[in-house]
Amino acid sequence: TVGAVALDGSGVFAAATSTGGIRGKMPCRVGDSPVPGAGYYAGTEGAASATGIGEMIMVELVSFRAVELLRNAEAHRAAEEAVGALERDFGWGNVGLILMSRSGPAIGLSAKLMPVAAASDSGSASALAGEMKVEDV
Amino acid sequence: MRPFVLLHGGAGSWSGKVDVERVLSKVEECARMGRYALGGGALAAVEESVACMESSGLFNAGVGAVTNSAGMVELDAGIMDGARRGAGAVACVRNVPNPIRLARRVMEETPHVLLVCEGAEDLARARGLWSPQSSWKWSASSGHSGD
Repeated sequence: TVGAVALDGSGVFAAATSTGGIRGKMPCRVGDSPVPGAGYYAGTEGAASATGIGEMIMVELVSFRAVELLRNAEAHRAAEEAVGALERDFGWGNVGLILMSRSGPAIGLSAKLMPVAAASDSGSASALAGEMKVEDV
Repeated sequence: MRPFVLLHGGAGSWSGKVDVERVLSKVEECARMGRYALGGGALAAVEESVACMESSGLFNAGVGAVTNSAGMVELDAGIMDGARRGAGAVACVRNVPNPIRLARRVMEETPHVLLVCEGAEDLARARGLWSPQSSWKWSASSGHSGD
């Protein structure tokens, strides 16, 4: 799966997610990626894109949850809580989430790894999630 | 907060031998492409960023996607504009190498949010986004296996 979130100069957020799904899936199976609020979501407070096993992300509406949490929480806390909810509710964690807010970007991760990259007018950077501080880009 | 683009290339585990440096280099290249597209708005930025990764063959998306139990690639994608809460998506499309571009067409050119299977591929044909899977320069199973 791949995904992107962005904030433009007008203060507008957008999100996008694209995937081939799970290897060996049943034909016509649909995961979270095309479901608004699950695999992606954008509102006036922020934008999110999720990755992991789609069935659980769909049930938890992880991207919507992360953006809604921005109303009362900083981006890092919102991302971590949205991802942590899966572990709490299902005893399962193998999820990644990128989140953009007006106060800055954040990453939530319960999976082993997730390649991420960021770009602004100051430059660009990439890393395996956990190694990069996106706010420093 | 200044204009900003943030990308991910999928969480989970990689199958087989993966050139991590190459993956990171491509994600960053796609982020720069998205940053350049930000002049056209946030929606353009996420579309271009994701299309760049779909076309790379390095990720489980677009021409690098894993196969289903029938040996076919079936792709899902969605895009959303936060200003007007507009969303567009496609699912189970087989012959669309850049489904994110088709998802944006669904959002902007139809009254619907999600199109699947033949209906989505018909729209792709009409918009010049359809390409038979057999003609893809395809490298299945190169990336993560998971949504």
